[in-house]
Amino acid sequence: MFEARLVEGSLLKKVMESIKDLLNEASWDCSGNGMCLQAMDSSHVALVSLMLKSDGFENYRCDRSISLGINLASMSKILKCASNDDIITIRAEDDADAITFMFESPKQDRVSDYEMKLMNLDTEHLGIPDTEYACVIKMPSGEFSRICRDLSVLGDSVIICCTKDGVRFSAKGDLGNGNIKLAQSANVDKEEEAVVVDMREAVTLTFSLRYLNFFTKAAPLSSQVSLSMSEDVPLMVEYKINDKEGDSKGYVRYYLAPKIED
Amino acid sequence: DNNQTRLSKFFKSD
Repeated sequence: MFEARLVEGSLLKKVMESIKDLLNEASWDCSGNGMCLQAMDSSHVALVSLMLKSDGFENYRCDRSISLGINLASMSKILKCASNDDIITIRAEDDADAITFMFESPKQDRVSDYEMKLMNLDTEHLGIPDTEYACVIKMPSGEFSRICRDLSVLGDSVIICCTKDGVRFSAKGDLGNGNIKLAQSANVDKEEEAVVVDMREAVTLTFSLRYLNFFTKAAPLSSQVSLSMSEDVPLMVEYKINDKEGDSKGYVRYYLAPKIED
Repeated sequence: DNNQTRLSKFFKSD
């Protein structure tokens, strides 16, 4: 028996919004530690690795580890039937061919449940090596979304250049070119508005804006995003999943293979 | 996109 109850159900709705455009289907691997999902997009260029920690749920029961194969578009549609302030409970029997979602209104005066068929998925699991990245950039997630959106006007790719002075995002195409420079925040009142660069060595890498724009769908989960880069390894874009009190409930990480510059 | 590398170049199957 697997059962997980999340009082702040909107977090699960946001998690689904952050992956449903990138992935068609994936397995939720449920264990005593929590619910994990790892999957690549269909072109094997980007990978999503997400974790919802068991202690982030108000109730969590997982008698034995199970893998729940899910059509993510279907799950997303069903979660849209939950109100933003609903409490969401996920339930699956051992060896079941279906998963149940229960939505309770905060006053408990409306309870709905939806059963969804599970899929048999034979998914490839990749080992992600522990990496000491040359640069880790932390910035407001809304700022990163805006940069990716704005530079998409100019081209398909962004060059991210990280030095001790700050970060420069550049794109070029038929109509011209654009650059956005972010300086490190000298002193900010609010931590979530800060731009912080932790740099061992300068890095310049090129990435597809199409994929980065998919990643920014996770911005509603977190006020800050971190970009971790080293030469010749995939970029890691991480959004921490925090509840209203700011306690960590897990993360959504995206990995994107770099492009080779012309 | 000929310039786009794939993840299999960096991450191996478990």
